[in-house]
Amino acid sequence: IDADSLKDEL
Amino acid sequence: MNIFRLAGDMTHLASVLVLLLKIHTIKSCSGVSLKTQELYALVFATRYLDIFVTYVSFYNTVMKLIFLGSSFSIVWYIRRHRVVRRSYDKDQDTFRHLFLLLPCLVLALVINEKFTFKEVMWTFSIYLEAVAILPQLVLLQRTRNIDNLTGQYVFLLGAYRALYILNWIYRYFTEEHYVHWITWIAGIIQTLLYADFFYYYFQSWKNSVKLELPA
Repeated sequence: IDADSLKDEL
Repeated sequence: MNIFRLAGDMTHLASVLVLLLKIHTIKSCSGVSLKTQELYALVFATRYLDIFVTYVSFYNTVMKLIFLGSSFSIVWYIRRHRVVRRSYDKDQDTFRHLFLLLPCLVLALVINEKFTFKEVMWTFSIYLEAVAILPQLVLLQRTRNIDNLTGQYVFLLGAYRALYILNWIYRYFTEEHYVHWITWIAGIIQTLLYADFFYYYFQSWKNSVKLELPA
C-alpha cells in the first residue's frame, strides 16, 4: 500500500 | 490516469484560463476576489515545493508550471497592472486571509500523515484549497451582479472538484484500497461549498436569465 498514491494528482 | 481525473484537470485548467483571458482581454478584474487568487497562488506554491525534485510525469510537471504561472500572473494583474488594478473593488473584497490561513496551518501541523516540512506544507495546501474559494463566494453574494465569465470561472472550479471526487471513487475501486482521509474530507468539504452556487447557476441557466445570487 502506497500512502503517497494521491500525490500524483494536481 | 482515468477519464474523471483528466476531465477534472481540464476543467481546472479551463477555469484558470477563462479568468486569465478575461482579465487580459477586457483589462478588468471586476467581480474577481484578489484574496481568493492570492490563496490559490499560495496553495500551488506550497503543494508544488518539490516540483523540480520529484518527477511524476511530463504531464504533471507541465500542469504544475501552468497552475503556478497562471495563479501568480492573475495576482500580478490585479495588484500591479496599470489598468486592471483600477477595476479591483477593494472595499467589497474584505475577507481576511488570516481567518483561513491560520486554522489551515494549525490543522496541518496537527493532522498530517508525516511530520516533515514538505508533508506539512502539502497538507496545508490541501486544507487551504478547500476553503480558498470562500472570499470569492462572499464577494459574489455581496455584489450579486455576476458577469458571465466570473460565473463560468466559479462553475468550472466546482466542476473540477466534483470530477475529482468521481476520480477518487474510481481509484478506490481500481487501485489499492488505501483510505486517504485528509484528501477526501478536504475535497468533499471544498465541493460542498459550491453546492449553493451551483443551485443558482443551474436555476439561471434553466430559466435563461442572468445569474444573480440572493443577498
